[in-house]
Amino acid sequence: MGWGIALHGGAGDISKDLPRARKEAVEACLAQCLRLGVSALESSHAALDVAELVVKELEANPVFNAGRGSVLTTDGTVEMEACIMDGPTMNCGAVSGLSTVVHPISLARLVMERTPHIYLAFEGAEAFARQQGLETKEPSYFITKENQERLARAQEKSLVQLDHTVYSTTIIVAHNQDNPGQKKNVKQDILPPTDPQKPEFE
Amino acid sequence: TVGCVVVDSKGNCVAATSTGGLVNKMVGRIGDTPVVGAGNYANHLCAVSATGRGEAIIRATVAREVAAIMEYKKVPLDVAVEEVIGQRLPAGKGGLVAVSATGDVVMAFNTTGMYRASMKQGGTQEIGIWH
Repeated sequence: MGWGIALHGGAGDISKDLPRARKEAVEACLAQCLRLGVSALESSHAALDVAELVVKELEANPVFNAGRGSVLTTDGTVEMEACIMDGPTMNCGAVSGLSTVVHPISLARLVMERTPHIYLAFEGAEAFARQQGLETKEPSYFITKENQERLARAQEKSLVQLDHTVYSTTIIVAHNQDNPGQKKNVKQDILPPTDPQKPEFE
Repeated sequence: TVGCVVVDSKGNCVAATSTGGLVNKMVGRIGDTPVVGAGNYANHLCAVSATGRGEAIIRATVAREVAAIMEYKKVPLDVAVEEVIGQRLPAGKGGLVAVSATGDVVMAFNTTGMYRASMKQGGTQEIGIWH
């Protein structure tokens, strides 16, 4: 039986009139990452090593929403997360709330291989990364101008959205700036509700 | 979100996913990616990496759902993926890439696009954004 590989850089309302430069940058990165994975498979690398290798390459490229180029929280910070799972053994590792770890997927793999746990988050995960000697950077390393602009636009409209969305999907405001204790419903203005009787306010 | 699924020539499947989450998310918000069985899952049958609106992917337990449908309904990967992306995950909420232990490679989404690439041994590469 032959090997197979697939990778993604996120799904969402990706506009057909994506700027040419962005489209070319995305396709170049996908092609480069695919080549990397294929060449590792052709050299009989283990599936686990290949998957981590490809995701590290995707994390390093700020064109995608992971690692460097991660989108920002409402406070303008990054909180990255990752997960890796090995099918034959069903061993898995996951991390959340990372703000300094250059390759979250590598930390997820160390959680899988060097702890009795599956999932570490925030300070605990960050401390484990330092203990394991993983590469860390200042939070500013992960923050790009594009994502700062993206956050500013989202905050103008009180939106919480996928990184690809160009204001095309209106999502429920998770917090109501006027009255923090309340949720504020926002009508969806692009995609028709799946159930006209019960508009989808997510 | 970024993700990669691999099946090697011995049929070992692995899924790996990484993300920054949602723009303007609340501090401390956990999405689907680190929730095993929602945004990322692998077993002896397949490996799945999902992406999209995390809250919807968690509700639908997307990655595990693909593996469970394969196992319980004894259907191939593409049939299981079509059922999950086409019927169980609400429209416009996301997509996934998946491989099976028998070497199938599937990429599917119910949003306008998904940045994706794939290849099978001896096959040709596929790189795309829209349908």
